[in-house]
Amino acid sequence: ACLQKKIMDYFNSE
Amino acid sequence: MLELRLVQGSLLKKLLEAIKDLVTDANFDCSATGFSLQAMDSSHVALVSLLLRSEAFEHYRCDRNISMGLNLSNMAKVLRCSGPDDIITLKADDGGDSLTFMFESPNQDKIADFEMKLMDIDSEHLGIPDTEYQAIVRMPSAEFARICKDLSGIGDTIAISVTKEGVKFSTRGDIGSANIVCRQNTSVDKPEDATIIEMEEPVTLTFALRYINSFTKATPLSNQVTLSLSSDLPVVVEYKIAEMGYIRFYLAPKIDE
Repeated sequence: ACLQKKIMDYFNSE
Repeated sequence: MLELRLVQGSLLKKLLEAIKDLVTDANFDCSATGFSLQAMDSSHVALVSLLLRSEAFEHYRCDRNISMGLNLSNMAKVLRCSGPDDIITLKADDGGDSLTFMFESPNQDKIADFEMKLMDIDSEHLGIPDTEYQAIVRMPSAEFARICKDLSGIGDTIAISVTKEGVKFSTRGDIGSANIVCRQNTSVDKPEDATIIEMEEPVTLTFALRYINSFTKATPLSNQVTLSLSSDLPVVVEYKIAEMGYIRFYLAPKIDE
């Protein structure tokens, strides 16, 4: 099964 | 006071067509650098970042940094009222609650203005670090759009795999599977027809195809698209707008559990 990661898992809030 | 005059008004129209189905509401930020936007899709899987540099405008007045919240589907409707060769001017007063769009036909025989109410939008601004990517593919944007459209008839995901052989786009679905390989090709008459692959290390990433397909709505903005890939990082799908700016889409990969 594939898990869809979210964009916030990579980029931090400024 | 904000006053931005874009002679090639169709650029703004194309930008909106490229993002309106991905993002519902977003803040447009205006500063000395230019006119920009950063927004995520509602599922927080994709992020779009666009910039039209101040040099892209014939007249660029932005007295202070301003953030304008707009519904993108409504903004696209307004922009569709402009002609293909119209000059577009955006105007807003400091502290005002609306943005005015003025459309001038090239020979000045028709002038229209549309006023849109601004919205308060709570948006999270993400810091995107500068990264060295393992592989960068530059290819004709129409070719990339065609591949994504073709694969979406077969499956829901797209695996993008870069090796020294070339870049491979693959999918798999109920009816079967598909692989399309594009090799580096620099022996073309026009530079926009070239496919150029810069690879530090082989990389394979899998994505939801419907997002990648949605990004290809930016195809009219540029003859070439750039895909930047690194293991365990979002892909960057970038369309450069001549010397005037860019639109970049970031998409989080799917990870095997």
